Amino acid sequence: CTSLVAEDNAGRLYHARNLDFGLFLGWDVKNESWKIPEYLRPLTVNLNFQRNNKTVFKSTNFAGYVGMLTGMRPGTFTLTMNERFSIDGGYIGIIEWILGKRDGIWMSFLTRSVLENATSYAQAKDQLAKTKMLAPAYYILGGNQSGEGCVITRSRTAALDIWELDIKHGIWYVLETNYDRWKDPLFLDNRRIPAMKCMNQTTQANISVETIYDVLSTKPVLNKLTTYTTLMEISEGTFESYLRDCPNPCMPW
Amino acid sequence: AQFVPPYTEDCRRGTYPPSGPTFKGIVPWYKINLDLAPRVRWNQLINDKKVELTSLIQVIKNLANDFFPSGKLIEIVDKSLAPLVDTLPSPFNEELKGIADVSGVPLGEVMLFNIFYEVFTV
Repeated sequence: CTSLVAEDNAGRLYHARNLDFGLFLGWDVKNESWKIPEYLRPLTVNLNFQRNNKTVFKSTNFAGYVGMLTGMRPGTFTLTMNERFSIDGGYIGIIEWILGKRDGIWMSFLTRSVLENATSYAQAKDQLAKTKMLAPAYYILGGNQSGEGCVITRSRTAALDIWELDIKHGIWYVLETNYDRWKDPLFLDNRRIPAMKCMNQTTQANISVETIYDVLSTKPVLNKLTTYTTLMEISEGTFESYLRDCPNPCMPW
Repeated sequence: AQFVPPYTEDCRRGTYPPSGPTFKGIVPWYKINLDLAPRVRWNQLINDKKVELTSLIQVIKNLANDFFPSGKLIEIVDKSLAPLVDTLPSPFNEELKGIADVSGVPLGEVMLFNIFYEVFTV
């Protein structure tokens, strides 16, 4: 996955993501693509969760999947989740859960719970940073005020790092793939540098929904695992999702 | 350089509005009414996507059977994961049961789909 939060010169906050999933889960020789993304695309839906006929939050999701990976609480915050690989991974959490140790929360359920219940950026950030989980993850959170944007690197028990926008010091965007920001990405899977190069070329003055779509359409940020691209802008309430494909030549991940 | 792995392109320009070979279509909208009981709030969506959901689950089962041709793994999923749904917090437990009811997919397999992300963090 690739997720980013960016702020333009006028203080508008943009949040966008490519959802990549299905590595090593079956290769379709005929179509030269991974099988799981092929089957996930027709299941991709935008959901408008309402209570008393009023929107509580919006999400891009897969039919049949009740947790959330991408969402917006209109006017309040935007949230995406990227997978974080670790030896202390989710399978340990699942085993603990089966054995009756159930003090953690499933990570996509936490995303949904925050979208449904948190009423401010600060509250969302606090819950995402402090709640004990079953699996490690990266939470990418955007707010509705200048400077409100961060990447929360989570282990199962704690926030290891919170990387925030810092406009005064030139950090006008934060961008996360699937690697801790203080480590180099795997040399075979470096989407971070191409994405950052494109963001830097775009510049803060020109950042918009349109130019962010350009960044997320550049290979290998776009790759054969990419199922959908979601674009969000909090002040206007923009929430757009598009199904993606990556014709050859294209990286398998 | 685009033709040499990792196929890194020059930064794209003018791709929006989406079109062309990297665009596979728009994503449809559905309303989920949180005032409805958790067991029925996904009914319309699952009715519309029943075939697609069943196809995905079948692909996952085929992959599992490639690794364990005896079919034991899916047997374990069906038998062991279904009771685990009752340990999930509300409303997730009831929502999963509702999805299994409407789709006809066994509850353990619906549960497997919902914990896929956790499983694949290793």
